[in-house]
Amino acid sequence: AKKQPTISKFFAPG
Amino acid sequence: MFEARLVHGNLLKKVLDAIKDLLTEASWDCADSGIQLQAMDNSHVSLVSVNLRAEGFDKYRCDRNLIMGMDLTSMSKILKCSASDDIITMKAQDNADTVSFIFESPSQEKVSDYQMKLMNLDQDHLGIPETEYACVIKMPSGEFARICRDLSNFGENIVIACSKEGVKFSAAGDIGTANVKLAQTSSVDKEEDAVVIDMQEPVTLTFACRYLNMFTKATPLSPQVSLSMHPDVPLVVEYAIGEIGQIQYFLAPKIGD
Repeated sequence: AKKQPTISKFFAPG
Repeated sequence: MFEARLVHGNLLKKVLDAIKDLLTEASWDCADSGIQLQAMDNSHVSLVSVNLRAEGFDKYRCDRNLIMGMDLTSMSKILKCSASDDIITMKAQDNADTVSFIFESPSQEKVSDYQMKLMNLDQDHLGIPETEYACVIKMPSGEFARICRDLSNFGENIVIACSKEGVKFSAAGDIGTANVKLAQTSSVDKEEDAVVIDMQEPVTLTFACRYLNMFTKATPLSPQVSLSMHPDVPLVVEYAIGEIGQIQYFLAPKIGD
């Protein structure tokens, strides 16, 4: 099954 | 001193309806340019960004930058005390630990004043990179809500595939499969009924229905929604907030098999 990554995997803190 | 007065107070109620299922608490950043909110849902799978421009308000004053941490369930309860045609004013003193919501009836004969405690929230702020999206789909917001709701009956995911032929929404599960195809509209009587696809390259991504359905709570804000997609990048679902701003939802795509 496909996995659900978190949004912070794509957007860095800043 | 912070003061923001909105004759179309109903817009603020609709914004709260659009975020309260996804976020329990969030900070409103008030500055001279307007009010912004950015927060992730509890599972950190999606990010909500609300932007309300100062010039969209009927009166706006923000002497010093102010961060107002709020329990959104409480804020929603207070806004439910206003009538749909009330004028809504938010007011706070510098360094205050409360915010006031003032509701005025259009005739000015009834004025209500509610105060709410502010919270100190320690929330991560994420930097959203500028992205040239490979596909941008503009479509009626009601149609998008309908498709998300219908396809949720088939599985927990929706596959959105955008190509030059149009956009296809698909779901599959125990009871079978579902496919909804939308082609770009050739001519429409009303602009809000149009489906417009701006495609640089085809993109297919998979998203969790649960989040898409929560984003569609923003449907009453705008007759149109825009979906921006790019390979291996979060989807952006954007609704205009009247003439005063916009709400954007970012959703991480599902990956791997």
